[in-house]
Amino acid sequence: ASSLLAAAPRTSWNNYHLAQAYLNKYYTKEGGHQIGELVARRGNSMVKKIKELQTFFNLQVTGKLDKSTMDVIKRPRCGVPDVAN
Amino acid sequence: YRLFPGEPKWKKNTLTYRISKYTSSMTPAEVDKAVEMALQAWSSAVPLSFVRVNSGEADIMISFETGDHGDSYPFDGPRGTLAHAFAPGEGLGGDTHFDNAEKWTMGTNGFNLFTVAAHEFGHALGLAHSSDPSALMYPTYKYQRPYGFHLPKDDVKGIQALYGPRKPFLGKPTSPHTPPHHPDLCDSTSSFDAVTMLGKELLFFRDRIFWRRQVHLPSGIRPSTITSSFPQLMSNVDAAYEVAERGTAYFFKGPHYWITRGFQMQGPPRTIYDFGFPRYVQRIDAAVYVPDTQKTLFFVGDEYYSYDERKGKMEKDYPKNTEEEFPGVNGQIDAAVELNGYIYFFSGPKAYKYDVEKEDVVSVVKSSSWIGC
Repeated sequence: ASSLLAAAPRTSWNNYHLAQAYLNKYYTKEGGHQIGELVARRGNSMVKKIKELQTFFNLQVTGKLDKSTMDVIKRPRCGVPDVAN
Repeated sequence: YRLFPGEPKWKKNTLTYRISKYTSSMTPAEVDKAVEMALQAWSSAVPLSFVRVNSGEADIMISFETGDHGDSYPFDGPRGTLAHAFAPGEGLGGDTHFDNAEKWTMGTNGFNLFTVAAHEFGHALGLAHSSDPSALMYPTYKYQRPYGFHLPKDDVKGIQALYGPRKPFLGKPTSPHTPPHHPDLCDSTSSFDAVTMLGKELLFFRDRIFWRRQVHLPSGIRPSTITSSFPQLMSNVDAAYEVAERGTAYFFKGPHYWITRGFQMQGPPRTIYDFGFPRYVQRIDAAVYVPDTQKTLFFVGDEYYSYDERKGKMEKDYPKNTEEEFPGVNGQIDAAVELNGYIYFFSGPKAYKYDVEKEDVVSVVKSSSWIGC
């Protein structure tokens, strides 16, 4: 998780959990693996979803929870997923 | 824009909606208005119309919910997720839920209900999220001013990919939804959607507007919005007629009709199949009651039916071909009304005065001349 974050420790854990819930909700295909589920390579799944989000919102695709990515994650939004669902 | 996988869409063009649970942060009337305007944003771009019902199951069930509300997509309290909607389909399909933990508003001091509802109804009609930041279907909240709202181009392209453009009025070129800022109400190429007597007045309906006039007084004719006098009808009335001796009038939209006494609606919408239409008839183009015969003529495409108002049933041996039975009246009938032994047929820009006794057309004028143009 620490490799995904570009923020101070305390906020970073909050951001990490916020991001994890967001990606599970909006970037997990039906029947797809929820992040945090036991999957072969955990980080890979989260990095992949962060990149999907960054692509959708036309952000720089870093695979990291940088500021602009966290800004999007914190914005009020519609509850319908962004990926085919 | 994006569509949902499998591109689900509604197979009919008149959809019912019902607001089953309200929020405490706005008055019910404000919620009704915001929902109506949000639906109108879409119906102005595609040939869909929305009929409000106040009981039973509707295609689009709308409700304000809190937390886990039984659809396995629980809400999360203030901010975060604001609302969600389901793609077109039976049961849950089309249903739209708003998080009641949010502060909803008609303005900007909270989340603007019109803005969120218009977005969610995009889902309910078959649109997924768009990655175009200027699109209404962009996933994150961005306030939209309800009055004077125009659907962004990306959303118009998306919704018209599913349902095609709204029927061009009399062959007008279809263009992305750009409603006339100053509609030319005297556009001589225009026709009327419906015409009827109502008490002592003659009413002419077109799109979202209607005109009222005295029969023998062609002055002082002024347009009003249909929603101002007939909120349930909203816009695009298909047909209307009055049975004066009963003091009742009938207004048709898609497969539904309403009964009124004057401007007072008498209960919820009913289905046109009450009159005995075959199921393949989905809408009426025009209707006119003829007092001498006590029959109502319903025009559908290039045919017409005759309904016996006294017996309350459709006459046998119908439908018949309109042009064969009404020689001299050309083209599909858009609207019709009977006055003093004449039937006035409105077809595109022309109004035919038909003498019922002589069974012939006695004059043809411009449709728009009836509203003082």
